[in-house]
Amino acid sequence: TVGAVALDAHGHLAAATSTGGYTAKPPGRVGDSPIIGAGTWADDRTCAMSGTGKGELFIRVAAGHDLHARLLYAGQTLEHAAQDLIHRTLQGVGAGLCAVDRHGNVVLPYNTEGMYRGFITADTLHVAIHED
Amino acid sequence: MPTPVLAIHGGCGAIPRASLTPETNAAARDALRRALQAGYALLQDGASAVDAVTAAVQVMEDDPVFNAGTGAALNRDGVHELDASLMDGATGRAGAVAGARRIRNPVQVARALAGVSDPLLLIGDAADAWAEAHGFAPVPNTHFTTRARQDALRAMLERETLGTTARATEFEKHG
Repeated sequence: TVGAVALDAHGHLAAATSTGGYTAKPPGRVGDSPIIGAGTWADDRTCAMSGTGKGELFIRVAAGHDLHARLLYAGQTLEHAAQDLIHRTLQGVGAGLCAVDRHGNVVLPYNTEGMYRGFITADTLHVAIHED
Repeated sequence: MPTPVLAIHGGCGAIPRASLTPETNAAARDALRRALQAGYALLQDGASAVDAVTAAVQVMEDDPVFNAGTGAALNRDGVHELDASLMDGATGRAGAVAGARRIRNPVQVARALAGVSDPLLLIGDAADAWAEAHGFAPVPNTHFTTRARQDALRAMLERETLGTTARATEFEKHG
């Protein structure tokens, strides 16, 4: 699965996700990636997110909307909300995400051995795979 | 005026550190950089976040390193079924496709669907047909196939026979 989130110069957010699912999946199986509110979410009031991992779990917890709701209704920071989602709500299942909030804060949490990831700003380009 | 930011992931099924060859490591990092640069160049020119995420994801769809587009996983029948979505935070509009088999860049079609907003999500043949009707040239399903994904499918089906599916690596499952 691949995904991207962005904050543009006009203050708008967007998210996109694309995937082949998993190897030997049953024909017709749909994961979280195309389910708005599960694997993909964007709302200018809060954040944009794209998920990767065990899609069925992302769907069951409405992961994308959960992240949004934590910021909008509970006043959590993106960092706190995303870490809690990946390391507590989705604990025990392979999961990760990239997200950016309306202030431009970026998080890339995951609970597997590694996640292909990166971010770019006006003065920084960072890519990583494992804890490096 | 906010400072533009772009972040990406290429999947959390990363190759274990011990199995990561220098060549694969370099290819993955290069692809990630290209995806970031493609999206950020648009943001620097004043383009929308929607433009940026579409461009970044398209670069990764076209790179066989990742499990999306070219290099996507195979289902148990040996067929690629592709899912993608896009959401615009400014308007709340979204578009998505699921189980598409002939769309070269599913994220582009998801974006086009977000532009019309109804339908929002199309599946299978309907997604392929809508894409073709809206100017997206179809590709054969084999366009997405790589040797690595064929090997992974063979390994996973063998694990099912042997009852060792639970021990499959993230790489075997997700590429």
